[in-house]
This record gives sequence, C-alpha cells and structure tokens, in this order.
Amino acid sequence: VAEKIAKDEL
Amino acid sequence: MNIFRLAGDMTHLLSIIVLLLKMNATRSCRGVSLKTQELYAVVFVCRYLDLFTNFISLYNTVMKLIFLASTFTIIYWMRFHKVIRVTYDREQDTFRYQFLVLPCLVLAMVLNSEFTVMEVLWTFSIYLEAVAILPQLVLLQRTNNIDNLTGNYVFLLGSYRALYILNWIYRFMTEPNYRQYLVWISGIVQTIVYIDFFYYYIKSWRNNEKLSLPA
Repeated sequence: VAEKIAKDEL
Repeated sequence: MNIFRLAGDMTHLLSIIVLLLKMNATRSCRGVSLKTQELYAVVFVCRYLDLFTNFISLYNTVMKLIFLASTFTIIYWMRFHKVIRVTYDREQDTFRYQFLVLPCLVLAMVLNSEFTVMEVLWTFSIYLEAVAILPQLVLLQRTNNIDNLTGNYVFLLGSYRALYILNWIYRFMTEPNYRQYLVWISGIVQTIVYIDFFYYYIKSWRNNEKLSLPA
C-alpha cells in the first residue's frame, strides 16, 4: 500500500 | 484544523475527563474495563512515538501528552489506588488481550505504508484502536446496572469516532491529495463497533430508563 499519511491527527 | 476534527478531539478529551471525574468522585471503577484502558495505553504509546521525532504543533503535542497521562492515571488508579482498585470487576473483565493484539500486529506487519519499526507500530496502533473498546462493551453487557457516567463515557468515545469520519469527509473535499485508506477503513470499523451501543443508549435515554444492554 503506497500512501504517505499525514500524521497530524490524534 | 476543521470544526469536526476539533469537536472530535474535544469529545475524546471529555470522555476521558468524565471517566477520571467519575472514578475520583465515587472512588469506584465499577463497570470500567481495565483491559480497554490498557489497550488504549498501548495504542497511545505506539502512535505517539513521533513525539520524539516529529513536531506538528503545540496543540498536537499537548493533546498527545494529555491522552498518555490521563490513560496511565486511570490504569494506575484501577490497579493500585487503595480504595478504587477494590471496586474493579476483575471476574467480569475477562476479554483476552491476545485475541485483539496479535491479529492487529500481524495485520500491521502485512498492511502498512512502509515496513519500518515506527510505521508498523503506528499502523498497529490504528488497527488496535478500532477494537480496543470491545472489552469495555462486553463488560457493559455483563453489568446489570450501568451507571450514567460509564454509559456517557462510551457514548462520548463513540461520538468522537463519528466526528472523525465527518472530519475526513471534510478534509477529502477541501485538501488536494488527502487520502489515508488504512486510517479511514479502521475508523469506519471502529465506528460500526459502537452502533449497537448507540441504539440502546438512545433508546434508554428517550424512554427515560436506565441503560442496560441485552446479553
């Protein structure tokens, strides 16, 4: 699964 | 930060405050699942490892620290507080950790966006959060008289998940290239887990009855 996840959520 | 996201975070925060106040005021943790709280502790520790590597915002950092501290406080009280620990329903809270932890760990090793320690642990925390409420729901089902605060705690947690879905829809429509399929699918699963509870919660509220879940 190629996706760059924005980790700005809690 | 949109209104749904903020409302979701605040609801999450409120749910934990409700639980802390309940335990502190009544000196009792009756109906509260230690297993669920410990699973949340694992979720927060695995997910918030990026506190050390990645600064997002002051809000983000403070919220992470609050979630960690409050969850560990609840666990500490349930395990070691002189008065509170006596009220823990040990015999009823029997859900086995490994049934949730192992499948989530395996899934995180297989289905992730990058096979690194940080990323696998982060993904694991996403999967584990989706099912961490299950011991609590099972315990509620076994509790004959669910007190209001425990019911409200679970209701607020479920509301927080529903608000996050609205947040994702909003972000998907307003931010280009905003996609996170693993998070979305886990989040939807997590929200579905609450539907049954919501049904009985709202029913008891409308009929002005005490909440009880059918076995």
